[in-house]
Amino acid sequence: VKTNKKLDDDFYEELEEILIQADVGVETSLELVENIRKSARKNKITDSEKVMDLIKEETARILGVYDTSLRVETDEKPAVILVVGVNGAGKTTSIAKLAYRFKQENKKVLLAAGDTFRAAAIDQLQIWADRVGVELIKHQEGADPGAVVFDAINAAKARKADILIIDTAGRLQNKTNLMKEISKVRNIIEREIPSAPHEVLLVIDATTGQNAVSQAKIFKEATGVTGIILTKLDGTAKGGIVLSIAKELNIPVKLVGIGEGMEDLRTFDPVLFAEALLE
Amino acid sequence: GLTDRLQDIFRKLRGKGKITEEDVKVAMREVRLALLEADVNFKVVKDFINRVKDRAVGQEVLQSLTPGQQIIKIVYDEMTELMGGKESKLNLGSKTPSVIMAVGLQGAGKTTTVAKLAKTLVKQGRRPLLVACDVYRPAAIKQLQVLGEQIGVPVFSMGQNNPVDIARASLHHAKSNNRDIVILDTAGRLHINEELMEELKNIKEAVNPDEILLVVDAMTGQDAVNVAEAFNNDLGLTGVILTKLDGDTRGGAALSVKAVTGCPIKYVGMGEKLDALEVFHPDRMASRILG
Ligand SMILES: Nc1nc2c(ncn2[C@@H]2O[C@H](COP(=O)(O)OP(=O)(O)OP(=O)(O)O)[C@@H](O)[C@H]2O)c(=O)[nH]1
Ligand SMILES: Nc1nc2c(ncn2[C@@H]2O[C@H](COP(=O)(O)OP(=O)(O)OP(=O)(O)O)[C@@H](O)[C@H]2O)c(=O)[nH]1
Ligand SMILES: [Mg+2]
Ligand SMILES: [Mg+2]
Repeated sequence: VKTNKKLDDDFYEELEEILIQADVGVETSLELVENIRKSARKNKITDSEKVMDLIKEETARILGVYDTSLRVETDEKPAVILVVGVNGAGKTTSIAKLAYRFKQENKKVLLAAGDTFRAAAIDQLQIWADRVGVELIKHQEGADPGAVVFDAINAAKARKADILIIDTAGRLQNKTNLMKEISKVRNIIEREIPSAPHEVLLVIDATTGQNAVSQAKIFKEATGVTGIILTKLDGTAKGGIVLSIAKELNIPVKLVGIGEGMEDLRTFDPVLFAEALLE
Repeated sequence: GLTDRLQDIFRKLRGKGKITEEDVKVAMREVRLALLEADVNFKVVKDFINRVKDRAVGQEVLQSLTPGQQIIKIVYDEMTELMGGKESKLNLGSKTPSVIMAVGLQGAGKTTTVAKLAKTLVKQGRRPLLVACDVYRPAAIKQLQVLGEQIGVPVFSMGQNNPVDIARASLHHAKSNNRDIVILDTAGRLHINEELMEELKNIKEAVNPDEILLVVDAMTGQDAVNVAEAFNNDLGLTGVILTKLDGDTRGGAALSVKAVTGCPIKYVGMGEKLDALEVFHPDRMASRILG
């Protein structure tokens, strides 16, 4: 924490360093510091602590212009949440956490085992479904994910579920065939419920570096992305990549994962996030 | 990429005799930018730039290269050397069974990677035994069993028991079932979770592994140094496996991890299939990071 420091080149360089080491990325870090520097000059600010406050406010502002609520009060039921992201990001675990949260709000939740590929993926989600106390629609391993989704939507309608959350297989965004597959899944959802999916949540691991921007960009193109779940913020990674994602792609962080249990989900708080980013 | 950027910068400097300090300063700004964009850790970049500066200033400009090309060559050679210089092998020691332990953060790719390693070892005529030491993650044991079945490698499991006991028991099981390599899959964990890091130390003490491999996701950002340093300080790593290199990340975490631990990167994961494990090539990684 910088107190009573002279506002010289060294100070601003150190500020850039903090941001870069938080995975904010070089371009965004330089831009942010340059804007703060100008603002400090313009407002004749000489106190370094005040400059730190300025940058925290600006960071929180960039991240806080969005609505973090999930669109689950829909006219057409069920509200459909599609969960996507690269391998190992925390999709399946985040779905368990979401299901738990909605169940606490007395919503009727149904899950869909859309990962029909990875070893024991369906088993993993079934264990979570049982722990949370919600139903899971699944087919056998190797089945067509589109068929599972179609089946799940019809089951959700028949059972009058409030919310359907769809798990999908992890995929790297440069795998064109896999991105085509997930676009197809999105189209199936839209065909069955025209206003759906109501949320497409991209799960991003907080330890990810600049590749997260490419993930967000390509998933946005393939399925649309309404929000980010930033996972593993309980580690030492700061997750600064969400700043570039907000600026370049206008995608908001809606939720953060802070652990491996079903209660370890929090609504994104831009002010707290900015504080942690700049400490 | 970086090569083109440096070519542009140095186009006007053609025909000079030596690489001057100013040439290097200008070039290093571009290299620094390229490395940071590739996720190499900030402090690692600083050290690397200083090493390259020392090597580059005052160098004779070779007949066949432009100053820009020459600086690139120095950067590339320095990075290749830093990353181990040449390919590294598994050191499986002399006692039987040999023991390999895979550790790392949640979701890095440990379970998939140990299965790939087992498959590779089978191809080399070995008889590995996979061991399910992740007793926490839902269906982790089942995941390893399914993978083991796919490659015809037995999986030792004691269900949800103490991982240290499971590891110890697996050695006895290997001996009595003529398996010559034991590969332990451990649960993903944070390097700052003292209890879970203690568990790893206890496993290490119980079975004295020949290889302790840190499994790292290639798209990891600046945090890679914190993770690698902590695991290395607590356990003494013998190697690293970088996963998901079939993605489009530049993979700067590779340089960060190698720089901060000195541990050789031995393999890279190049896909989800169990044959997608390749030997790590430092020169190829250098080109990839430099873009
Ligand atoms: N510490 C921590 N671990 C998490 C968090 N979210 C998920 N994990 C862990 O990350 C690992 C991967 O989680 P999964 O839910 O299987 O990830 P996934 O995206 O579904 O993975 P694939 O389906 O294989 O692509 C598991 O060990 C989880 O327990 C989090 O917020 N904090
Ligand atoms: N594309 C690609 N995917 C990989 C690679 N290695 C692992 N994966 C995938 O990454 C995800 C996580 O792999 P796991 O083996 O479950 O990771 P883990 O480290 O055991 O996870 P935890 O036990 O929860 O800590 C799965 O979807 C794997 O298929 C790789 O080299 N390339
Ligand atoms: Mg999953
Ligand atoms: Mg695992």
